[in-house]
Amino acid sequence: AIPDPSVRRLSAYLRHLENLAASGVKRVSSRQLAEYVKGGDAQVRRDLALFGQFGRRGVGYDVEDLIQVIRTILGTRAQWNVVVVGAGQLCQALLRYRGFKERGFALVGAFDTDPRKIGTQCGPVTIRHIDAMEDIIRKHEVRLAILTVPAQAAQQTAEKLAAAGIEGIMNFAGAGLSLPPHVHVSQVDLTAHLEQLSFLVSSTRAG
Amino acid sequence: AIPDPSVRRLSAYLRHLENLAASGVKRVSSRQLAEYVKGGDAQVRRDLALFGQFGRRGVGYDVEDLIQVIRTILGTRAQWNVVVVGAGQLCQALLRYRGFKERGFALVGAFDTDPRKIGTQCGPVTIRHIDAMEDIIRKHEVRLAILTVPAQAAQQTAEKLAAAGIEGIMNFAGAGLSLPPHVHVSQVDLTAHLEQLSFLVSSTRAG
Ligand SMILES: NC(=O)c1ccc[n+]([C@@H]2O[C@H](COP(=O)([O-])OP(=O)(O)OC[C@H]3O[C@@H](n4cnc5c(N)ncnc54)[C@H](O)[C@@H]3O)[C@@H](O)[C@H]2O)c1
Ligand SMILES: NC(=O)c1ccc[n+]([C@@H]2O[C@H](COP(=O)([O-])OP(=O)(O)OC[C@H]3O[C@@H](n4cnc5c(N)ncnc54)[C@H](O)[C@@H]3O)[C@@H](O)[C@H]2O)c1
Repeated sequence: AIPDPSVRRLSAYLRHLENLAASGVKRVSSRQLAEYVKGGDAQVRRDLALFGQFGRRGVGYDVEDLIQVIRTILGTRAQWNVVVVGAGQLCQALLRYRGFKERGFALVGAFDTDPRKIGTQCGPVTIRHIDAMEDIIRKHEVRLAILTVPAQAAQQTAEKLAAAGIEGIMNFAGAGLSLPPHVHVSQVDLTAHLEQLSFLVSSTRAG
Repeated sequence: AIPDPSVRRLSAYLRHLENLAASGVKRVSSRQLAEYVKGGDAQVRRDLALFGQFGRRGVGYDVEDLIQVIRTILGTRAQWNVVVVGAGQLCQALLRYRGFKERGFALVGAFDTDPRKIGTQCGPVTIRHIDAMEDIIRKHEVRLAILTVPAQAAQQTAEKLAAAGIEGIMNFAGAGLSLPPHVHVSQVDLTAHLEQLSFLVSSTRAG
């Protein structure tokens, strides 16, 4: 199995390669890719060799080829349909963001329990009641979900998602989820980014 | 220097410890903490020993003590003032989220260039024009900033922040930033979470 940090680095390489392709750059060296992840160009070559990609010394890698290889490894060459549960502040921002669709993730449904929100339009979707969720998950063969409900509703909502056939949950709510082993959870913690900066800025000032 | 992954794990332990304290739990074992991070309880004991924390075998760690120790290491026992630049969709969600303040990060200012947004209230702040940013950064001794401008405005805005005395930037915009070495950047990539799930769900299905 490929360790989580390697998969995270693949996403970081992909972000950089997408920016290069958008500005017309055709080739890239492992040293240039290494600027975007900690670990130096030896780490880049090790990561890519793990997936059978060997650049030619002095020539580097073809940007478009490498994008397709990484997308194949991540499984994002085909489109994934995604639902969002908890149509509050965060959901409204996520539904209007075009970057997910550009990278293979189409938000096809948003669900809530608040009657004031049901039936309102948000980005590409109409917010529906959570009772309509299972039908939409089956109809659109949805396997991934984003959870943006309050922490106290997270576990119960995640169980509903798992029962409806969801196999991957991106969880913004602070509570840890306990789910069957075939349901994967990717925990988002925005505060951790600020804590990392607090640590780095404090250490630099301490000398 | 302490590696990034260790700092990230400290944040994960802290999230779990905060949940335990909120539900009145007084002690925790390294095995229980290990549920929340990959790596098992040996990793937990290694991480905490790195910071001089040795639980007693069979007795574990005191939850409140451990929270204070981790906050001291991360530098979040004192409050940090933070500004947000780019008062769009994402910023509106971040400004209304109470979790940052509870963990030591007060959002004291939000800035934009769009005249329709200037002067409007959003969560705890009034959105101001970017020309007013430097004064507010100095007045409130702000060292950290969250960047939620479009990618093409990110580099130029980050340079303004660095010139005004900002030493840590949490960057949502896709572009990589090139800044002086004393300015730390924590890159947020929400798509990477979905890519990680795509990888895990595809690998499970492939068997
Ligand atoms: N806003 C942020 O910047 C931010 C940052 C980090 C984490 N979070 C976390 O993300 C989650 C969402 O945050 P938010 O700011 O969007 O909150 P919010 O209160 O604006 O939205 C939550 C939504 O969930 C709905 N809801 C409640 N119970 C539900 C249920 N059982 N089923 C379906 N929907 C339900 C509510 O009606 C509401 O629309 C919270 O857990 C929060 O702690 C938010
Ligand atoms: N919304 C999401 O879920 C999401 C997810 C991932 C990444 N992002 C990234 O985060 C950033 C913000 O996303 P958003 O959805 O909030 O975008 P948005 O378009 O809603 O908001 C951007 C704001 O920045 C302001 N702005 C533009 N140029 C500026 C400048 N030079 N100085 C100050 N303000 C300026 C605009 O007036 C606008 O209010 C983007 O780079 C986006 O790619 C967003």
